[in-house]
Amino acid sequence: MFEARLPQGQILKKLIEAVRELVTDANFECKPSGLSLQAMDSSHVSLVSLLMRADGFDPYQCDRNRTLGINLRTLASVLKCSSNDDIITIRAEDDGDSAILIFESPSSDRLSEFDLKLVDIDNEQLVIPDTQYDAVVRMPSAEFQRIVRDMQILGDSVTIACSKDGVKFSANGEIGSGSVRLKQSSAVDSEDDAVTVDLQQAVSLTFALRYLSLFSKAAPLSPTVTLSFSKDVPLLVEFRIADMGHLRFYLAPKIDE
Amino acid sequence: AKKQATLGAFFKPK
Repeated sequence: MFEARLPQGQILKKLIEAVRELVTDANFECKPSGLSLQAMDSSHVSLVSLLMRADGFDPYQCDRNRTLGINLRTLASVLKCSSNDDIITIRAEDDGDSAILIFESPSSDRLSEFDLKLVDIDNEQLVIPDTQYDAVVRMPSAEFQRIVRDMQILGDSVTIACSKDGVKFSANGEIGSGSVRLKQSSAVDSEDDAVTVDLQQAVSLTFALRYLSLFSKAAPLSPTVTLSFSKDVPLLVEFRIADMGHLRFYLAPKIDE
Repeated sequence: AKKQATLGAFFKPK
């Protein structure tokens, strides 16, 4: 049997809200070490990679590896039936064709149970190589969300340039052009408010704003986001999930024809 | 003009 009880159930709600517009169906890989998911959007331009380690659940039981194919829109609808402070348990019997979701109120006086039919998903898995990135930018996730939203009024692409001075986002469109430049923070009250650029070498890449906008829906998961860039490789956008794992997005760049 | 690349150009299938 597979059973994973998540005391902070709202983490799962935020996760699914963050990926449901990008990916329709996904296989949740359940292993003794934890739960993971890898899925591409339908145009194979972006990829979602989720990891939730077993020690983030309480308790976590996984006797054998299981793949749970789940329609994320259905899952998102079901999760809307839970309250933000509910404890959420995911369970799957060994011979079952469904995943069971249990929502438990903090005082345990309300318990709801939903049985979700599993779906067969033929999903192509990719090997993501370890990469030494040219530049790693860390910033508040709300700032990332704001910049992506602001750039979208200008066009459908953004060029992100990292240098020793900081990071610059710029967009061009029919109505005009604009940019936002963030300097590395010198002194901030909280580390979560800081902008840092860890630079091996200056790099500039262009990306579709539509995908960055979808990624930015993960902002409620974490106060900070990390963007990792290298010349001519996919961008890595990472949100940490409390102390238990991460939600990563990869986005192929736009390249010169 | 720039063209959108796909992930298959960078990551190999498992």
